[in-house]
Amino acid sequence: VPAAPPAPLGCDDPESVAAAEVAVNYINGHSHHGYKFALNGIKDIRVVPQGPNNDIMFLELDLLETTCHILSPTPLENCTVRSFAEHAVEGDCDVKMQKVDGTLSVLASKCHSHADSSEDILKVCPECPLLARLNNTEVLEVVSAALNDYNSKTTDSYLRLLEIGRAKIQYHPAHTVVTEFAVGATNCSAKEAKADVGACQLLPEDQSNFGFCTAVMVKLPSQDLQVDCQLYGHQVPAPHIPLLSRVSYPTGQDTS
Amino acid sequence: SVTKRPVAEAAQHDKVPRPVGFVPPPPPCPGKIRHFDI
Repeated sequence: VPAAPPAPLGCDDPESVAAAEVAVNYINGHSHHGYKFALNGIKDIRVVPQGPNNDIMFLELDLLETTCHILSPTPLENCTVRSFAEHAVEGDCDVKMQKVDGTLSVLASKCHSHADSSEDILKVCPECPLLARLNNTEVLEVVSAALNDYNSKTTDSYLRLLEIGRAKIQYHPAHTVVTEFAVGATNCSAKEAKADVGACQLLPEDQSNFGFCTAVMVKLPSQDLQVDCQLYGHQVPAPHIPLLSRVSYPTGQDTS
Repeated sequence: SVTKRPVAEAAQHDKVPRPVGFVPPPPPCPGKIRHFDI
């Protein structure tokens, strides 16, 4: 009598969780923009045996954005999942994997990320500021002012904008714009940049030094700008992540 | 003579009696939510 087929894998089985963790590390390792994502839940898993010790696995994963930018060297386990009130961003991923002799590998992945709906946030937290579009004029003005302010005061390298990560605008009790953006060190000092900013280029890959800035601009009742930038120091870049070169948009991204 | 029992009756008879306190296993998927659901 042929052996009974193995019981279907449960979504919380250790084998499923191990596969999901490999998939999440792959997704973060191949993402070029935005923030690292953490596993929130395994929606479904399907195993298609290919032969002895050879399975194809299809996973449906539910991820949540963390506060770590994708270029941050912080290990994922130390990255805080952005809270619901901070206007969480969810990632839905379909991942095809192979398990051969116990070794897991990702064959393909397709993800779609989207911010939680404003209605959901305001229902629970009417005062919470909401995510703004990254090409919002106010957002672009604040990022530009913040980077200029930082570069005018730093004695280190002149920093260039890589991408805006997220931005929120609130109008009560004060008109405030909060932005987060990724920056890269250039081959100029801030002083040299004053003379000829056009000559300031991002450092080449083997010397690259990225960082992350947060800026808070209070517009009313009186204008006040706070900027904080942290450079990560040179990281040995993963071979498949090209330099960041464009602003990303929060209204959902598809990555494959 | 062979008579066909109505399904409900058959199902009633065929239902395996479950031990008292039997808790069906949780469905295999979806799995647990680690942070919050949005």
